[in-house]
Amino acid sequence: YALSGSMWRKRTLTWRVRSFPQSSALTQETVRTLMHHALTTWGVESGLKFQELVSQAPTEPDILIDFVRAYHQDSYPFDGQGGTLAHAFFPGEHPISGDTHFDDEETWTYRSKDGEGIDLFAVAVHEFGHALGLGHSSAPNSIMRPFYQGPVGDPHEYRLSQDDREGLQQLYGKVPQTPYDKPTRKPLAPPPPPPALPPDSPSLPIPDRCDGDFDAIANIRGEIFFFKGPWFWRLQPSGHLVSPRPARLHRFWEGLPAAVDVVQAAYARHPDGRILLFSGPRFWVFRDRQLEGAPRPLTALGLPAGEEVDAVFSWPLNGKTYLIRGRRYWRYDEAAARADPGYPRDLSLWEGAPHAPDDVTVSNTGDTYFFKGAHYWRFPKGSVKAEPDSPQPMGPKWLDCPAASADPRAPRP
Amino acid sequence: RAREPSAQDVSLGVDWLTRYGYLPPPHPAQAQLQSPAKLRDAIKVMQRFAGLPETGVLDSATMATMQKPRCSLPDVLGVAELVRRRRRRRR
Repeated sequence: YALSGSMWRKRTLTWRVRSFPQSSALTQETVRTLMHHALTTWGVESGLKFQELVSQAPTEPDILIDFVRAYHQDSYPFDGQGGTLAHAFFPGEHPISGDTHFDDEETWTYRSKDGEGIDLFAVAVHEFGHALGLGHSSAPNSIMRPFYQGPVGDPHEYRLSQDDREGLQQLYGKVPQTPYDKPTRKPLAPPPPPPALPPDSPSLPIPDRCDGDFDAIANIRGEIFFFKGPWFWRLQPSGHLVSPRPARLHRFWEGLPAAVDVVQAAYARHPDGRILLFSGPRFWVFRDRQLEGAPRPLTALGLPAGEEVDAVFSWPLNGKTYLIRGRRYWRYDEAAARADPGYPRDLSLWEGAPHAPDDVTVSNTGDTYFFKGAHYWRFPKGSVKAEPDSPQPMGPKWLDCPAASADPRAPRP
Repeated sequence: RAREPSAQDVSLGVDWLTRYGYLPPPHPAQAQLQSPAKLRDAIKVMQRFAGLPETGVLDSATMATMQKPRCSLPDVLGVAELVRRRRRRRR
């Protein structure tokens, strides 16, 4: 990354779209929303806050956004379609500092199906990088590469590359860290927009994530998935939920039979990265979001016929998969593709762990977490002994829920 | 063997390299020519930045990259940016 040599001295920056594209199909509302998401992309990594000002505000915003053509009173005239697309001014005291200009003669698009046009979100993220003090980067994955690289995906899902984050954090520092800070793989693609429900479809009640009692919890490519009935939430590595509203199970996991409305356990398999969802005495294997093949019985993993699982996780320390039911667990050797002999064993090996946990997962820092009800038990990396202060309430740490004023004592295992 | 860049390619290339900070802007009072060595070095830096093979010549891949849609700001901050700031202040 490259720094421009200037930065903002404040942590809350104001912005406003002063002029909108004249010939684009994008509505003003869409443009404002994309700008909001593009700024948020930088904010979540640095703790910077962005506040939109209304047009009647008495003060000028720090970042004034315009769609303009040709020569427009600065040193970077636009040149019609193609060529230069946009620019932004580095932070500073000058009134133009932070201002961001888009060439109004480009065909600005969002989620263009035919690949035509220029993706406004991608360009906005790049330009706001300049408005915050970053120069151009030559890093292959950086959004700060000077050349337009096409759409970058869903604004809700997009995350800056490491190069961009490091550049930004060099200027503004990091947000308080969570244990899930570093994604190890490309995140899963977002689900397609949901099809409209027929008018007579009964709407499903949405569960309250703050109640806990999840059916399954899994770390899938650095994001923690919380499953509850036909819904799930996603916690990003930055520690933010993708949305407080859960997503529908069957709209994301393509091919999962409609009859499966509860996922009892889930985990990402090492070393091939396949994602396994368990329900009843069977499991389904997904490559990314697509189902691979037919459901398989749990006997394939060494469990007795008809047995089910409460929790499954892969332990990085030995690369083996642990399958828990009640007070017992089995161990499966993925490399040898067979169950280890001598199992099941008593779960008491995991000192302090609750029996029949809702699920178990390993965080991005290598700690192992058992979940049950509304609490979690943390086992430091490589340890089979729970932290002395376990269990702790899940909500505030994992699910953006308020801490209970009088925390009811958690059940001791 | 790659074809020699045309005079027009060289002219466009020099203009592009100057605009994005790889070559110093010409002094307004002098009809200054860029030396071949400096031009070659500037092309190499640009190629490295863009992830292209560092040939030091305006080959077809380099010319194609120069025609890609992009941000208006220079890649190499320094002289080019200072000149722009000076012009902005004067205006």
